[in-house]
Amino acid sequence: DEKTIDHDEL
Amino acid sequence: MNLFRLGGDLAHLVSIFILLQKITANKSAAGISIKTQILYSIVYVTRYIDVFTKWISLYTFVMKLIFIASSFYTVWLMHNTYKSTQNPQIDTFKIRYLIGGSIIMAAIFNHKLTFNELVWSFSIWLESVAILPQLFMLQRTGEAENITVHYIFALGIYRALYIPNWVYRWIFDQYFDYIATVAGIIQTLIYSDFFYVYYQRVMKGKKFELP
Repeated sequence: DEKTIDHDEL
Repeated sequence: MNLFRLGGDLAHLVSIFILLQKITANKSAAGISIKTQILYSIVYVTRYIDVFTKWISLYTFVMKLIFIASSFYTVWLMHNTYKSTQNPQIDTFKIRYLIGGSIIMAAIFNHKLTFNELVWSFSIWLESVAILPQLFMLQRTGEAENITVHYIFALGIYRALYIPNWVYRWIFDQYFDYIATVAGIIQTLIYSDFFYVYYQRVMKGKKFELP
């Protein structure tokens, strides 16, 4: 799984 | 976006505004730990390393730039303009242990073994302890101006509000990030003693003095 992780929080 | 998270982010902005206002209005950085401010600069640069390469939203983009720029500006002000007003003799916390510990924590707890994920995790762990030099300094002085205390309080509120935000997201969005949540709880616990003294003294109109 090459999908990058979404860090949507500050 | 939910109200807890928005409230937390706004409290974070307020804390930065209070700090810069205090330093520029008093023309003094007395009582403020430059070590904590340097740690926050490191936190934001490592957390937002992908600010220009990964688009989330205009909101996060603008906020990230504000946090990076304001933390560097604060360190720059303290190191240059108001250098003579600093208290290096009481700002003696050994931050190398905090940085070293955060590197170890990031190596153990991360979402993926990639550079971006490792520095992201490092920034999360470092943020959880970055206030310690400031709290240590406060303990050594025994008392502080209310404005300094309000700054720390607003910063604590920011992280405390992220906890109900994570509960909300866990329930309604099926979103859960164990690293951010565990580190966030640790960070809030670090503030808990401070919150207690703040409530006991400042809320009752007294000076902030540690018992």
